[in-house]
Amino acid sequence: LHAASTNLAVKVRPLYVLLGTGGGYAGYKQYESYKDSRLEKLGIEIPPKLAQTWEVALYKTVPTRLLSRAWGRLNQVELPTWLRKPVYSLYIWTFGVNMKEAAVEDLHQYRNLSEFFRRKLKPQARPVCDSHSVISPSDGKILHFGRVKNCEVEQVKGVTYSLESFLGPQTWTENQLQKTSFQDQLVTQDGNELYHCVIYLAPGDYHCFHSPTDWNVHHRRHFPGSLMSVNPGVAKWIKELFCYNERVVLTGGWKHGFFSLTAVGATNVGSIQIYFDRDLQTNSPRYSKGSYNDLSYITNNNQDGIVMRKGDQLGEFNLG
Amino acid sequence: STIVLIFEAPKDFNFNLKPGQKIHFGEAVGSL
Repeated sequence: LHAASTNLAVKVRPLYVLLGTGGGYAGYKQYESYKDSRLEKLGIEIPPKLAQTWEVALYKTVPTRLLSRAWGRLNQVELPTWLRKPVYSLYIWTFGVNMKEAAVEDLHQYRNLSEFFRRKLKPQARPVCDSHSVISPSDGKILHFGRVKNCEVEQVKGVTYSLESFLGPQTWTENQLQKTSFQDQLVTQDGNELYHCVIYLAPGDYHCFHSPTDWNVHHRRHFPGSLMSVNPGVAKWIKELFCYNERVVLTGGWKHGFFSLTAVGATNVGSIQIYFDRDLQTNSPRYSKGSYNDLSYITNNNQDGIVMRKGDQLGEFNLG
Repeated sequence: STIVLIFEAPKDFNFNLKPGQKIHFGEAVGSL
């Protein structure tokens, strides 16, 4: 009995240590966020607390791509009809989905969660604004917007990432060697500025995206990458998050010069589909992190690329 | 998931947005 109890103590102790340190760390983080929210309520601006290098490295060791693909497979399993309503109702309740604007309101019609996630909207649910030249391509929350300064873009206020790392080297147009910075290389007309806007799509949001303006898409660049969460809390915590994650960058031109739209994937929403690009395959094990794959939509027979009108359907995010 | 728009525009381009606001597809982001 004594020997057995000694063995048990040896076996259990590391678990206690792990639980104790993990719980302590989580508690400390909770206390920090509570303290910050109190200060914010008092109107005191708090500089973002960025993750340490080791924290980012640790997060990167989590097999997010594998988890995402497993999640995707699970959600492609056809649910029995009797189970559909309770499963989707739980999702609707958890993430505040407005089913009244869905093209198909009957929950039994969606064979699995993946299909439900890709649901379309009623045609009249989202009127496209005529009076503004740039519209929102999707439903979501505005994380940040403004001018691009010093080749740095902000994922949330005060947390930046490199424009060049995000878009990759500028090879899709004639190289402009006389221009010094990457930012200047993108600006085609004198007196123009470079602007950016970041829209976060929450799990309950409509996850298709549309053309934000009248433009011609000339080039696609697919960056296979990690699939870390991109929720605003993580975007505030991990610098360069959008440069680590899997993404599809569409670049081209509009009436004022350079225009680009980038779809950034996340753990649950790992794959991105572009309707006019059947060759694009995202969150696929055949691509390794850190590389990128280019495709030009400009050919000898088509010098305009893909012509998109404001509000046209462009693509969608998928589960896993 | 996230959508990032990066584009060139004249200096008088104005955003019709507030940080943290909820937006729907089709609503104005900005114009000249």
